[in-house]
Amino acid sequence: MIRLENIEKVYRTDRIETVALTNINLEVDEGEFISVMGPSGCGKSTLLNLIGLLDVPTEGHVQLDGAPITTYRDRQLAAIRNREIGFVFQTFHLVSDLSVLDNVQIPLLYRRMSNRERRERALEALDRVGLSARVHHFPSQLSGGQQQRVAIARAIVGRPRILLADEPTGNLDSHMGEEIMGLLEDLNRGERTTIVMVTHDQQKAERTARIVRLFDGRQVN
Amino acid sequence: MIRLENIEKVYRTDRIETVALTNINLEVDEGEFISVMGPSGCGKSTLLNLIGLLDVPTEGHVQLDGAPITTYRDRQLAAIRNREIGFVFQTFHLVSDLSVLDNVQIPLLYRRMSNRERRERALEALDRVGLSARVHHFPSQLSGGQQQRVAIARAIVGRPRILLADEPTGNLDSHMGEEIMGLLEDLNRGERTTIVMVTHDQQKAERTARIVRLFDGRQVN
Ligand SMILES: Nc1ncnc2c1ncn2[C@@H]1O[C@H](COP(=O)(O)OP(=O)(O)OP(=O)(O)O)[C@@H](O)[C@H]1O
Ligand SMILES: Nc1ncnc2c1ncn2[C@@H]1O[C@H](COP(=O)(O)OP(=O)(O)OP(=O)(O)O)[C@@H](O)[C@H]1O
Ligand SMILES: [Mg+2]
Ligand SMILES: [Mg+2]
Repeated sequence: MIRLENIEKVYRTDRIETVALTNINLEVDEGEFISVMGPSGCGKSTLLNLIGLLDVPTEGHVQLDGAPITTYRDRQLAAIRNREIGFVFQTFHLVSDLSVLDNVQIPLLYRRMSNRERRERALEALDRVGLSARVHHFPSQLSGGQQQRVAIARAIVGRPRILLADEPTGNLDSHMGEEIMGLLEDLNRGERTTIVMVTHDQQKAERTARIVRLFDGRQVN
Repeated sequence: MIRLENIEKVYRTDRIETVALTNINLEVDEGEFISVMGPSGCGKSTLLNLIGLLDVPTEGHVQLDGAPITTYRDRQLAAIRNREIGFVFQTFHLVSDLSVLDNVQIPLLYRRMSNRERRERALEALDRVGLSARVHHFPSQLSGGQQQRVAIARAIVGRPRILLADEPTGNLDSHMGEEIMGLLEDLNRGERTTIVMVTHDQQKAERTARIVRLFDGRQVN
């Protein structure tokens, strides 16, 4: 379902060249739930951005469902991203001028769906992350963990086939972190969602099928 | 050193009134290192913002060093904040148009100090958090955990008497989280910095002198 071959990702700034990923080869089967772990700065978010078609590798190929994504143009990539992929960003990326409810409806705007159905789906996603009492708030009026949960709700509202979660429980207490992990497991077992989760939490990672470990841009297991 | 008496904090939006904190009484002695824990949304960041003079309570009093802060005007508050308090924000609040090095120098701009000394102090703080190789990067070119560490470096560069850290290790792997906890302990023991740390990590909290627990805006221990 997801296949990365010989991936290299290099960032160039004025002064320095950073090899964020090198010699990465990864396959994730449909319906798998895997974790990615490693030290701060080792390339986890970069890897997730490549899988999520938010970025392109410097070298190598990304395939989704056998389709050679790295050859596609922006418009095709955007269409696939919107239809197939849900992304929980490490820094949330909520739209500050939109209410929580409107933020969560964003992925549904491209679909043929009544306004009423979009709203109901968004309310349902927010209920699953425990935020029914905050739907009309704005992001600046939320706690850090509440913002993280809005980001999760937005990522799942479109029932994507692939969910990419970049440290989805980093700002949550152990109880709420458990609830979110349970939600991810339900999506994986109940709806066969393929999930790649970056986490610093060894105990949560051990509940997934396997752990991909990165160090300085390389795979180490 | 820090004293909160009968603190209430209520937020009012168009539609709902949220009691973020109620009946809070807290004393932190000079040189103490304490933790604050509790579920997502229970008032921890709100509490830290009040202690850090970034917000005012709806009712009650905040004292710092015996001075009745809640009676002060903005200019006095800003002067005290800058001189005495270092704040690590849960969502970092880095300035995106400034390099890492310039971000960390910000708290020193108000002090009588040569440009060279500001730069050296900032480089030293960045070295303490393991980011010497990133000083000319911009925040958007950093990983989440690197941004968090820049926020920590900025909070400590002015050698504040009080350090308020809102989930300072939430985006860090266990090794780097240990390094940062060690840095906080060094500041507390070596420089007698008073520290109030919000954390979701029970093990880190247990290394501090005591844990203040909040639930739904109230103290529960
Ligand atoms: N400006 C605001 N307007 C309205 N409500 C607010 C505002 N800021 C915070 N709140 C609400 O106050 C409550 C406490 O927020 P706070 O940020 O202190 O929580 P927290 O304990 O830090 O949570 P987390 O662990 O998720 O960071 C939350 O329910 C939040 O929705
Ligand atoms: N736009 C960019 N330009 C230059 N360097 C970058 C850029 N984005 C990321 N980097 C660098 O690439 C490396 C990998 O970053 P990445 O965000 O993938 O790390 P990470 O493993 O997600 O870390 P964390 O656990 O701290 O979130 C880091 O050293 C970072 O400084
Ligand atoms: Mg990251
Ligand atoms: Mg908070």
